[in-house]
Amino acid sequence: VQDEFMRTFDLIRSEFRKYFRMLFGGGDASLELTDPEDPATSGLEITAKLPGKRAQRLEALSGGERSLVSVALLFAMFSARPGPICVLDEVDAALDEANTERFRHILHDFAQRTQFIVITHNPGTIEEADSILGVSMSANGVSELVSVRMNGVDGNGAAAPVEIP
Amino acid sequence: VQDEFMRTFDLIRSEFRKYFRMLFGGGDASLELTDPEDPATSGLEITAKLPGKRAQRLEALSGGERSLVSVALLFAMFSARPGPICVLDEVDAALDEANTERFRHILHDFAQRTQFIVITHNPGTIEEADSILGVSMSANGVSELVSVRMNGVDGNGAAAPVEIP
Amino acid sequence: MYLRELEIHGFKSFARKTKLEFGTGVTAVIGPNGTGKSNVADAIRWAMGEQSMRSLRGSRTEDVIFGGSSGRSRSGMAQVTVTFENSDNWLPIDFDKVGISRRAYRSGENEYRLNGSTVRLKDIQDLLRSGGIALGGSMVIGQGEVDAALSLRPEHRRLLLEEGA
Amino acid sequence: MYLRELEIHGFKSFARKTKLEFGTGVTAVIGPNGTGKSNVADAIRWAMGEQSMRSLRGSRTEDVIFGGSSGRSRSGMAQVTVTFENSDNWLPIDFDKVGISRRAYRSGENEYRLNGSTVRLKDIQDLLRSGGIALGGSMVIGQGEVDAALSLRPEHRRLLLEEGA
Ligand SMILES: Nc1ncnc2c1ncn2[C@@H]1O[C@H](COP(=O)(O)OP(=O)(O)OP(=O)(O)O)[C@@H](O)[C@H]1O
Ligand SMILES: Nc1ncnc2c1ncn2[C@@H]1O[C@H](COP(=O)(O)OP(=O)(O)OP(=O)(O)O)[C@@H](O)[C@H]1O
Ligand SMILES: [Mg+2]
Ligand SMILES: [Mg+2]
Repeated sequence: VQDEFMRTFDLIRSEFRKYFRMLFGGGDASLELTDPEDPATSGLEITAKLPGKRAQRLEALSGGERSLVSVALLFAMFSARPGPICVLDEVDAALDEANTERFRHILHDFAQRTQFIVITHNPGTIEEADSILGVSMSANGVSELVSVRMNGVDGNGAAAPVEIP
Repeated sequence: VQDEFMRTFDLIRSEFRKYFRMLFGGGDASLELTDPEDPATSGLEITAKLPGKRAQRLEALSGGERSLVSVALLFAMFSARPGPICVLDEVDAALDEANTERFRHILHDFAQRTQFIVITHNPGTIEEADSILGVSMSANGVSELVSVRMNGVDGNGAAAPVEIP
Repeated sequence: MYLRELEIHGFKSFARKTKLEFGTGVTAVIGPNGTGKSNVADAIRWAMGEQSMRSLRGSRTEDVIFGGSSGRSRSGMAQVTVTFENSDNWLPIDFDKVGISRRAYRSGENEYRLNGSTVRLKDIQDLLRSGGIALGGSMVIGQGEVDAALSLRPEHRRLLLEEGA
Repeated sequence: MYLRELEIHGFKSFARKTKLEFGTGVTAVIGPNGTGKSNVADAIRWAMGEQSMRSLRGSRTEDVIFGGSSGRSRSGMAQVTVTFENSDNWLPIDFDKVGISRRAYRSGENEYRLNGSTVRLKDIQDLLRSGGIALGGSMVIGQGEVDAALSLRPEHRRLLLEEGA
């Protein structure tokens, strides 16, 4: 069991560094045992050094930066222990356009082997979808499904969903 | 001091209901003393009934709905006790387009008497600004100001900021 | 293996029976604030055996049953059925389609079914765990939770990795 | 009365002296993730006497001094000056322009100035409180904090209203 954990941990650690560098376009990050002498009960420490910046405590990172570090960890865990399904509810809310693009790329790769159900308001993420479900609420407080047609591509290359009630 | 608090409280309570109804286009909300017999130490309970829906515990409200209820409370406090300045950091992150519009309207009214410094990624909110400051980061990890020109109005009536390095 | 269909009836804001179909790859769920998107994520977790009402933004079983609206009286029960496409036998059970169903009544009673047969909660949990699907792990990231892993204490973060393992 | 100018030097990511000018009404602060927008909000609070390092995403004084980057060595001190336009005498002090300045050194020492004269933190706090400007109240809503008031226990929520009072 101990070896099992350490093997998984080593894999997650290297995958975390890989996805961190993909999402930040460089830099370095590590996932370490707080107590390497006692792997059985040790906690896990995360350090992040963004490109151009110095290593920083997680609390001082910006909202968008924290989202990306978290997403890197999430994808690392999924990479080490593939699950068939993943539900993400507005994980992209704090991402600017450039970071949304990087997030999309990784989502695209992962979606080959994992099904993603992504709740989002982010146009970039919506563009990445293979299919779209629209949820509406009737005047009397009842949720319902509405079909969504993509409005073609506008000047920014962004598909605009159009609700068909 | 007790009377002072009760007077302020009564004003905040009515203003909260007013801004709630403006932000949700109807419905009802109340701010009540958990212990009316003991105003000196009583806590404050919030109940919200959105249009078309039944009264709901705050935890069950959606992300965007919670943001709006909070904003209604914030504006109510500002209305009862005007402050000259208010700094908002991404309070509009969870708002969809329709709610962003309503938020903008109230921001617009309040901005007559209060100065707002609003950190945002929300295009609707940016449109509401009287002036815009752009913040960028150099390759060597140092923040700097960049001037921002509004790119005119695109097909959606949205002004698009263009960074001028 | 992927989630093919989700049927929601009487669960939270889905007073009317609603069927959602998902494909492989990325499905985006979109719509205005408060329409029921996060409730869809809650429905998936709930059907798969989620026991923490708090993580479903409620406090007791009754909270997930449609509570009525201005135009419709409350429901007596909630039912959610998740159907998995299982031809690759990811779930070690000899069915190409695996339907997990949960029903709850206002009495607080919960019932579970697997392809129509009544089972215990434990049977559902064991089956999913054998497919590496752990609700506590990284399978569902809820709204506002994206950077939760960063705020955890190192010891709790370690548990997160073990859950996925 | 409004915040007219903010000068940041050596505070967090603002290694180089940066002057930001604000007008009445709404000023939007925009830019990509991690560039320093929230650091601007932190600078305003810090200059106005914020004592909770935690609310500034740090743990001790040193954390708000520019810590160096890949291209620039760390700073020895941080200084922020906030200049208020005070012709309406909102702040009961006989100056049309009120400049509050705070400086911190790596030793942990903090210095405060009011229109150039060295004062105590208490003097700054008293002056601002007399203008109804309370850091603890609704003057600054930080990133991720928009619905904080809803998550508070009723007793703590009451304190929030009293702070503004
Ligand atoms: N038991 C229930 N009965 C009726 N309505 C409910 C029940 N539980 C939750 N709701 C309603 O569901 C709505 C919230 O839905 P949900 O959280 O799914 O919104 P959302 O689409 O995710 O919105 P957002 O984009 O703001 O996150 C609330 O208005 C709430 O009142
Ligand atoms: N003492 C310091 N020295 C150097 N850099 C710092 C210091 N404190 C914070 N930073 C850096 O400032 C950046 C965060 O800035 P900030 O939180 O203002 O971003 P932001 O523009 O609000 O981004 P977002 O849109 O993602 O919220 C981080 O990259 C962090 O490393
Ligand atoms: Mg939601
Ligand atoms: Mg920020």
